[in-house]
Amino acid sequence: ATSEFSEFSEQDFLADAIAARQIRAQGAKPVNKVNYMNNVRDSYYSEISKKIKKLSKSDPFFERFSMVHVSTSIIPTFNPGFRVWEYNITDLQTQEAAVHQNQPWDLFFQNLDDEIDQILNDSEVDEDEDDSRSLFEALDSLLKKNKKNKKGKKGKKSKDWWKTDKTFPKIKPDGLPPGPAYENQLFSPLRFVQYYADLKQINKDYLKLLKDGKSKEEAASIAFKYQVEYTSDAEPYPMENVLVKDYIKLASDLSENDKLWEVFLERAFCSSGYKD
Amino acid sequence: DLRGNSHRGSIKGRFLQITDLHPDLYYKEGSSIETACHRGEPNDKGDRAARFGNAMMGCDGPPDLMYYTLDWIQENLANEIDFIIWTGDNVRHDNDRKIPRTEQQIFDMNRHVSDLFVKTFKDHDSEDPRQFKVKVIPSLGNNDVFPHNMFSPGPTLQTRELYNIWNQFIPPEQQNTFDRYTSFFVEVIPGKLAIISFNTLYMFKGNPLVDNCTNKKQPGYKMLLWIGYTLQELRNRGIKVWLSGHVPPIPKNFDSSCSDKLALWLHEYSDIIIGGFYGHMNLDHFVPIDGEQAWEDVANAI
Repeated sequence: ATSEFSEFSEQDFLADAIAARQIRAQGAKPVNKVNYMNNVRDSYYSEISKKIKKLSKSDPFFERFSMVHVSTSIIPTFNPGFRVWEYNITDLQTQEAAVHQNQPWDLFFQNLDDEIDQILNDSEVDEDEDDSRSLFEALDSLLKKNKKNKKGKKGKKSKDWWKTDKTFPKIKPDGLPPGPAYENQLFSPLRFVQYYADLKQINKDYLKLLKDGKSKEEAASIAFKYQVEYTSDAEPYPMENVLVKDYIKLASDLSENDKLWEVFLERAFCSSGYKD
Repeated sequence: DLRGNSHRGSIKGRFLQITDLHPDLYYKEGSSIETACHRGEPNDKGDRAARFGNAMMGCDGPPDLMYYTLDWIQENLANEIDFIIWTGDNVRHDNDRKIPRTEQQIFDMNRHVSDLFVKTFKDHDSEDPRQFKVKVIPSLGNNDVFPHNMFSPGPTLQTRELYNIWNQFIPPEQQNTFDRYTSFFVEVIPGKLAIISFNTLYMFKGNPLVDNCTNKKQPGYKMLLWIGYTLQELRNRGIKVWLSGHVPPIPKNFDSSCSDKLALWLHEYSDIIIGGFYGHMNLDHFVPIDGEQAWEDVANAI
């Protein structure tokens, strides 16, 4: 195949084969997960640690970052677990309901379908040409921005280039206050509680209860339970809130402190004791 | 229309995320772990499939683990939470050559798990079939589709069947858009707070039908249009939003043109987006996405 179709290299086939193997392996025993977590630490947390002081001066709420929360599973890859988040509703109790004069949602969705169809069916622009043009303009804009930054002036992205490709967002309007992810306000996440089921203990208790003469259902009802694994404000790295700035600080701390990292890993693997 | 004040006293200020249940109806307590916990005598004590599963041994979830988990949540947490973000993978893995998965089995299990969530969290006193005591927002996992990982833009048999399965969770006015993108959002606090469930398979490297998010024919490109219009409308209405989906939108999982473009949206709508919840990787951790870096990556990608 490689010799007949020269556009594919052996490396491509090898990469595809490895990817396919990884996909199949998802249902199997966990492997190399510490390695993955160490990569997260190196690629994300350490990078933040290197520039946190500089960033905190220019961007005190760390608005350049968004947080992706990846959850542990119920399937016992490690121990089963889930999380309860607590969020700020203080102002919700006192605020009057805002009166909106918005169009009905069904009308919005009808218009949305039409608008997206129009973009996708726009035959005036060749697809490849359209892609390259928008990306070219994006590059052009960024180069200009970088050039300005190098001169010590605050760069501003071009206001027009994104109009050619609606899959690029418009630049956030100036003057918008930080959202709930960045500054404590209505709907800000405040804290979380991580629950887990200690399967080894549950199964041990279950078998013992059976031995003691309980029925299967009685034994299961007594033995099966979730318990708090940890909370976001628990030692050894209690978080004040769980805003982006709290996570950025945590990321920095985790990259610098091996003892904290050990605890973080234990929690990442849902207190199962997993090692590579 | 629940825009009045009547719902406010009942807001608890808590919600739950749950993911990757993977119940396996072929799971057999007491069988050998080495045969996917499906059959055979255990080689030794450590090879015995336990009733609620064995951590780190590679089998899927026993159905009892799912039933008892939802019962435990119902008994201990349901009265304390406002909504549940449920990020997919409700079907066993394709890990036993003697029992390959079929499309019908996958539909059936998705329906079974969905019915279980409805039964557990619905408001059974209400005549409205969409009235829940605890609202549930599902999203699609890579194991919830057939063939494994492969999912094309709708309308298709699969998107229509998924709507049928999840119809009590999806606002009816979003049926058509759901058919196309398998994505939707729910106003968990009407006019104030929404949860977007988006189909991450349209950006997932493991989906053979996905190459990038730069070509109009690509499903990820189409879904980014949907995400963009939806975010702008939510901003116009003053609604804050959490994102949710199955596969975390990080470069390891997404084509870079998809993860970068999504990062741009997260960045430019950070006034309303609070964050995102995902599953798939079975590991409890967080990944900070740098929007400014994403702008640079777009330039470098060229």
